[in-house]
Amino acid sequence: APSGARCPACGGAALAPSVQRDVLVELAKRSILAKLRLPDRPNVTQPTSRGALLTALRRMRAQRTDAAASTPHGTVPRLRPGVQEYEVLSFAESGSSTPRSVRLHFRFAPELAGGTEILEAALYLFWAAPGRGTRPVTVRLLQPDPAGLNGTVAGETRLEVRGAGWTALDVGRALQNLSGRGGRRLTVELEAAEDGGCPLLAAHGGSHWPFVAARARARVPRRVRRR
Amino acid sequence: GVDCVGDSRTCCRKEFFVDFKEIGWEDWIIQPEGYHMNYCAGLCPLHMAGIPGLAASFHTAVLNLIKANNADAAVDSCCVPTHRRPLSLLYYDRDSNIVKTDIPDMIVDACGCT
Repeated sequence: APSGARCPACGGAALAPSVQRDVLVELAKRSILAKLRLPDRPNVTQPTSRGALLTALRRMRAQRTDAAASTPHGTVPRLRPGVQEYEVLSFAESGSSTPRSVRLHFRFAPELAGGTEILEAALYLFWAAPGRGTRPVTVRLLQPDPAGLNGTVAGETRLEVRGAGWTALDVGRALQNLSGRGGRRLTVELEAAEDGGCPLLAAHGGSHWPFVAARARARVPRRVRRR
Repeated sequence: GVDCVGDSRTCCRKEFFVDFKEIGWEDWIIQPEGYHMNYCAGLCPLHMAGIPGLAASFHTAVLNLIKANNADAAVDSCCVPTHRRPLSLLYYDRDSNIVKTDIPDMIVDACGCT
């Protein structure tokens, strides 16, 4: 405001109540989208089932409680205040499958791939009852490879599935690498040691849908110190 | 901070709620049901400058009033948020993933004069 003028916040011409409401609603919309780094409101074509969402949230909370209990002082380290943090649940999309293997695809939004730092991430898989004994399963994390169709192996774990229930695997490093390269797609390949091992993985849908739970925070530009 | 009541003209906090259902955003924002945005409105006479709300010291107000009377080209101070808190959102992103985040400084809790 020019010198001697009134503060624009105080002295502006009053708007008609209906116009003022529209202006404020528009301001609220723009503010939320800008802070979420979304150019426009997302169009949700495949909403997750309520059961799957509630199960995923419960698993995340249980993991958090376990982590808090295992730290020396019984608390999860807190981040700096004011730094925007995200918790992301990415549910699997089905990919190709054979009698021995199945592929799951996870897609991450570009704003989470590029501008954020992945702090931790876990892949949750629910196994149906495998019958008697244990069943070995190999879990491979594949990242897209521009040169080939199969992708590059970012990690591999061998599991002995003993019974029905959830398994959580740390995929933080793989997701961090993916994020660093600006990648958006992570593929998980599950391979059983023998044919017919695939039914080990519970059917998709319902509340046993495989998912990745990740925690990320917005990258803060480094400060330059002057002495 | 002071909440606006009736026709109050001095700096105060006006409540403003954006219902996500009303604006057609309930399909991608899972929680909460709306946004308590709120905003600051009202006049800030110069002797009120630097007072966060009306509960500050009487002496500060008197000193500011003296300063205001002596100023040649005084500019009114602004009615601005003095305390804000984050808005927690659980929403679907563009890939139908579910994201939970706390957006800092989104809800105006209190207003005061600069």
